[in-house]
Amino acid sequence: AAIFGSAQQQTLEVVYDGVGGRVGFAPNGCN
Amino acid sequence: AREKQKRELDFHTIRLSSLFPSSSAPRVLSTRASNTKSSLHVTHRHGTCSRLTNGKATSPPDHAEILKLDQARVNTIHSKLSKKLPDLIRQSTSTDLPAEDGSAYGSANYVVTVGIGTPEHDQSLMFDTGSDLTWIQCEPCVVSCYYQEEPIFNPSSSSSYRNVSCQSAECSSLSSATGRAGICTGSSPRSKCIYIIQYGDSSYSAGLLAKEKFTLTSSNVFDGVNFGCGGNNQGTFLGVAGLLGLGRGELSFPSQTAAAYNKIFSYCLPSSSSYTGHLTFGSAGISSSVKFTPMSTIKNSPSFYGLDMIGISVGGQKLEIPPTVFSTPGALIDSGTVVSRLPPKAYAALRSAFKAEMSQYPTAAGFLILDTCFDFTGFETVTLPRVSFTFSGSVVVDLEPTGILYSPTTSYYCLAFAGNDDDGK
Repeated sequence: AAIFGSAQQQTLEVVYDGVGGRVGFAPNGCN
Repeated sequence: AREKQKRELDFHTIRLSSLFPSSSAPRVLSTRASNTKSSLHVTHRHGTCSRLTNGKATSPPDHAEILKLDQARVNTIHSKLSKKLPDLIRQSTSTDLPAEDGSAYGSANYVVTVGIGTPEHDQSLMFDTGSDLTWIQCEPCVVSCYYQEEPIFNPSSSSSYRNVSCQSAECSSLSSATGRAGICTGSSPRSKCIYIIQYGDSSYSAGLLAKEKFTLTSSNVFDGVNFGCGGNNQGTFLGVAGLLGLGRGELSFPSQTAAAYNKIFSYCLPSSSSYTGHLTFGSAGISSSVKFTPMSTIKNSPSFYGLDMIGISVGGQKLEIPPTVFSTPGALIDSGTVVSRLPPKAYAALRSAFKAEMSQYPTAAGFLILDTCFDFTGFETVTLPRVSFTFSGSVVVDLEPTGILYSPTTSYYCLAFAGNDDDGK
């Protein structure tokens, strides 16, 4: 499988919604 | 003017120094982590914001070691996804970190601090979306423990500690969480449950499956969280107390706290060790600008968070990659893998487009898994093509410069991606 790793996730807001079955992304998540 | 505007949209012009933590920079704490009741600060394991930088564990592993461990983790993930798994985990004494049928662990560098027990003891845990079982080192270290900065947790000093029975459903869940069934300490119904979790680089933790009180913040306290209390621990965990399992399986922390948080959590990984990010449970504070892509399930490995990757753009140009290149092997997101891995055809297209846009810069020799490198000696700023990934649902994720370049040294920079060794992976 392709793997989207932590270097590429830096500063993004990454959201895991286990019940909703979705993963979300937004820029500038550390601010 | 239009060309200039387009170039600004499709390229980053950055100071190279911005890719490194400044030695004079103050620690900058995440406001999200400070202001949200269910948030923890996320720090680089070896950074200036970490609680772990005062003692023996201060020196970070070098980049060769980080990338070697990263490849061990990726090999493990690929082994788990294939059906060609050996039934038994083989101990390896070689130094080339072969893929074993273990759980995935590599050079995960992000740490949170959780209060465990009553009274509560702060324990720094690496967080990992690629595995389920949370474990910490426990006294007595029956066989061995590695060095950790904080005092090792002693269950006999906690009033909320309880062992898990061998007959319990939790003990049965170990098979899917660790790849190994729980072991009973005896034949009586009151016998305890022993877990063993071994990682792809031959690191391991073993001990009693137990329940404890976990305190995230003063208002987010959970009694009876199942975790591994390890009296036999060895490996590349130097400095930290253990690991926080954030996978999708039943024993993971998000699954155990589902009644409170509905299996929702979010994080931001800081780009520099001078900053903290956050790990937040529940939906509080989630940005309204978040765009969602469906989570897929990876065959044979339901603990992983699968994604449908459908395209890559470089410098505003969508690469010509047939959809099956991504859909055949599938994709997953993992907080513990450092460098993203791509199917060979997708990686070749990315590399070719990136090299073309960077043709004004001198190239340099490759560095282990990174084969596209540049020598920026003499440059203060560089202009990089923007790189973005598209996931199903038209979710476009634009990467920061720190996600495009990996720098083993201050003048030596490499494209921060690697190709898998066959298109089936």
